[in-house]
Amino acid sequence: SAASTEQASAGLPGSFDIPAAPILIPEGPWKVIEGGVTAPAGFKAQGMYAGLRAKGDKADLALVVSDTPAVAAGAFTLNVMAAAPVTLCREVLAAHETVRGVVINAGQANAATGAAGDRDARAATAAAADALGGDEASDPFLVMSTGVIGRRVDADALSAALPVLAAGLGAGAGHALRAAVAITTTDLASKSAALEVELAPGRTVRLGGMCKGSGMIHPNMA
Amino acid sequence: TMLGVVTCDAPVAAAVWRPALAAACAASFNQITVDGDTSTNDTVLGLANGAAGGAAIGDPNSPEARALGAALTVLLQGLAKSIAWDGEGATMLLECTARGARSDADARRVARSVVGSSLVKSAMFGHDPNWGRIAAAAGYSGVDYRQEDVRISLGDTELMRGGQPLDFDAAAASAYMKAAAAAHGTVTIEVSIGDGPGVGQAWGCDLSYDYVKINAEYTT
Repeated sequence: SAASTEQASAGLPGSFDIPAAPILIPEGPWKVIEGGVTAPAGFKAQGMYAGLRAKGDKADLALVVSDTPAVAAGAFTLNVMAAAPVTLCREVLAAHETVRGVVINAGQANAATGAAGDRDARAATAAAADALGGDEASDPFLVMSTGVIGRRVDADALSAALPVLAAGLGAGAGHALRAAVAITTTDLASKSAALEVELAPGRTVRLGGMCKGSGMIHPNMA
Repeated sequence: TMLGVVTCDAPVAAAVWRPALAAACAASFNQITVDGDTSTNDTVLGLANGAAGGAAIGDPNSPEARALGAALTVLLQGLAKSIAWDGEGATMLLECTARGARSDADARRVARSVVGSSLVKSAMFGHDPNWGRIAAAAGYSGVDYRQEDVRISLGDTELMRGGQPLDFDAAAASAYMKAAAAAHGTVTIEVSIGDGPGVGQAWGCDLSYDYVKINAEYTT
């Protein structure tokens, strides 16, 4: 309902009408808080329908952006047929300690797409940098894709949507929820969570996250 | 495919953040399975921007780094469990805890072997407290242990102890699974294989008719 409410005010295209999965964080010396990727300070997110999915109008493009360059880490599939976005992210993280954000599409996995897929992945990160007005050389973006294997992402539609998506970025729980919906494929529920933890007396930090997945699930990441 | 994005406002050095994410993934996303198929796109990205302020966390062995790593791990476990909970066609989340292994890595292998077994998964869908399938799946995990050290429990019902099957209340054990399925809740399986210090968990889901239906109709 938070997503539906904020969607109306944001005026972004797309449907966000799937339920949220239950919060399943184990109990411990941390406090589960509302929201997802925007719960920590200095992060904004958004999701929208960019016309990438073959069917329906469920949101299919998400952005997660840090206000300042963020120290970045990644874990990636060990599948030899790694998708173009995986290869590109590995390259970016080998060359840069920090990134500005992540652009994610649902609909096409951009896997087994050859050199054209590599170009599409690079076009997505370049378009994200353009939309945010940053310098891609010093503040690069990362990219993730999910959906049908062997199909290319519609790079033109993705690039055209990114300025709209960037203009709608926000730090609310609804923004995070919409981003979480926009990365789903066969998922029946969106998946977000956040927590707050005291690292030392008087020193509290926040972590937030979102994920997607329902089938083809047997991760073996390194 | 599973994708994950985690954000954090702690000021943390890459030398701390990167191994912390790797360790957290090993105990979370790498411990889930729905169908045994490893995707071409599985990725988890972690961004830490330091917006919370304070001194940078640069020593991976500092108490603050350890606390941050623990919090990161449980957040990713929560997210990973939500994927298994929402596995295609699933009616329940399976949570297997393995204990008594020589190492945590061995325990994780045993736990993942159990939740990844098609026979265990279909038994769960049929509400069948099939201790034999659980024992078999643990046994082919590649981890070495003695049969006579095996103990298996399903929820509160102990099914096997000292490698011997027990005369348990099968109807009650089945009712436990039926209730979990009705609520789309969690079924817990505990497997102990010795007296070692290793503990590990893995998460999966039952295997229903709908899994085949979904994937027969989803062209890739």
